[in-house]
Amino acid sequence: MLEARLEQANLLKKVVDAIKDLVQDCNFDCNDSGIALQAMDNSHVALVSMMLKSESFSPFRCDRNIALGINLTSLTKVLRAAQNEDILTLKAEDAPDVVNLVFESAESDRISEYDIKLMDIDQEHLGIPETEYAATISMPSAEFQRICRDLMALSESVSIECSKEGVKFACQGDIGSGSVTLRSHTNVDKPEMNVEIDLTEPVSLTFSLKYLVGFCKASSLSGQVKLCLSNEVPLLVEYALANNSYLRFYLAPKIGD
Amino acid sequence: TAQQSRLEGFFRPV
Repeated sequence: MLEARLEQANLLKKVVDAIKDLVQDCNFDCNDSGIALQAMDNSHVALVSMMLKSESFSPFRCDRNIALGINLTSLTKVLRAAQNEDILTLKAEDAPDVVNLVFESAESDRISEYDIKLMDIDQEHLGIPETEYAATISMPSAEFQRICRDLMALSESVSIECSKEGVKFACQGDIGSGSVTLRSHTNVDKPEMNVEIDLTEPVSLTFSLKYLVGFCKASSLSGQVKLCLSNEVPLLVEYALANNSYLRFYLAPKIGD
Repeated sequence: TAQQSRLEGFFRPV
C-alpha cells in the first residue's frame, strides 16, 4: 500500500496547477523511491516529468509499484479543498480503485477526507537519454517567465542563442522584433537572482512560446529555473524542488527555415 | 518558417 504524507499541501497544489493545462490524464507511478509522473501533451511536442522523492514525504511508505491513474481536473477540484498549509496524506491500496487524500489543518482540528476514482491509463512512456547539454543556463524563474510573456506579445516562436557573450532570447513578428540578452551575473545577497551560463559550445534553437509560457506556471515552485540546450534536441526546463525532487518539462524544437 | 518537431523524433518509446 501507499501512504505518503506531505508537510504542506501547497507543493502538490502548485505542481498540479503547473501541469494541468498541458496534460489531462496521468499515471502517478509510486514505488519505494517516491512518486513519479511522465506525460506528453496531446500534440506530442511537450513532456512533463515530475519526481517527488520519498524524502519529500514524512513518512513515506510504498511496498510495491502502484500506478495511480488520475484525471488532473478531478485532482484539481479536490486539491482546491486543501488549505496551502494543510498536511496532506495520500493513501492507496495495492490494487486500488481510488486514491484517498486527507487534509489536516495544523491550527484547527479539521480533517477533510476525499477519494478520487482512478482511471486505467495506457500511457506511452518515452526513454529520455542522459544528455551532456552544450549549454546550461540557471536564472531567476520570474525573469524567464517575464521574457517569455513579453516576447509572446510579438511572436509565436523564440530563438534561444547561447554563446560566450551570454544568452539571447529573440523573436520576430508582424509588428516588429524583440530580444532580451542576459549575461552571467552573481548577486551575493540574493543568490536567487543569479544568472549562470555554463557553455561547452554555442547553441541556437527555436521554440514555441506558447509552451514555454505554459511551463512558467511552475515559477512559484522555485526561485530559479534551469534551461538545458543542445543543438537539435529538445529543451529541458527544470524547476528543482527540495530533497532532489523536481518538475521538468521537455520541449521539441522547431526545425528548418 | 520553422516546422514544429515532435518528441518521438528524439526520445524512444520504452
